Amino acid sequence: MNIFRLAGDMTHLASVLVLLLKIHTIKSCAGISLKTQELYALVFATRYLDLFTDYISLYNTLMKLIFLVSSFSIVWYIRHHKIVRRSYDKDQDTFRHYFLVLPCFLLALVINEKFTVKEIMWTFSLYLEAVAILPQLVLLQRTRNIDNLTGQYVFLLGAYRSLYILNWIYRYFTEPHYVHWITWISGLVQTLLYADFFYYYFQSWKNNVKLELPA
Amino acid sequence: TTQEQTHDEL
Repeated sequence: MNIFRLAGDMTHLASVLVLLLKIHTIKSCAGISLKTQELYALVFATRYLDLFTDYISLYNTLMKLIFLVSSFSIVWYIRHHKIVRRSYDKDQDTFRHYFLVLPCFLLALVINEKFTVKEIMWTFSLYLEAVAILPQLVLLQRTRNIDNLTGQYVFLLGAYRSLYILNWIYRYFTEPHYVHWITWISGLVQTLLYADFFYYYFQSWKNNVKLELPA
Repeated sequence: TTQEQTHDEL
């Protein structure tokens, strides 16, 4: 464990808690893409299959449980909570996210580190996580302006992956044989997807204006 | 032997 990875995990945790807090307190999911949340629940479900088989550390197990519970409860809130579901704008959240699942799965079948069920599911979860934010970014473009909690959510999500890239660089130089090209490339693609959002988020923060995304 | 590299990251 290094400081970059710990900071990354904490940032990731913060992004999920910010979202849960928003939905739970103001009982609204306006501006949140259910599709992205469903993709994230699938990412965690397919990545943490080893939750009960490989014990790595208490921290690892605890964080996996938190991510699983929080991502599925966010999906539950938006889908089934009698008040929150009313604020879900399904006419705007129209990204066909199932078109993301299949290519990621096929790619995981072809490009992986080991052709085993667990490894393929793990690789699938990596590719899926890289594109999971797309429905949310499309929704933000559509709804033009975003409230600051959603902006913070996407910002924290992008920041966590950027911190992970620093973690991979650190581990590459400090641990012999630590090479995971698949993880590195998919993590880089994921961060690049956030890049333009980051640019507009930073501009709005610097000029102290409401975040507006160009259509 | 290539030590079974379990994924230790979240």
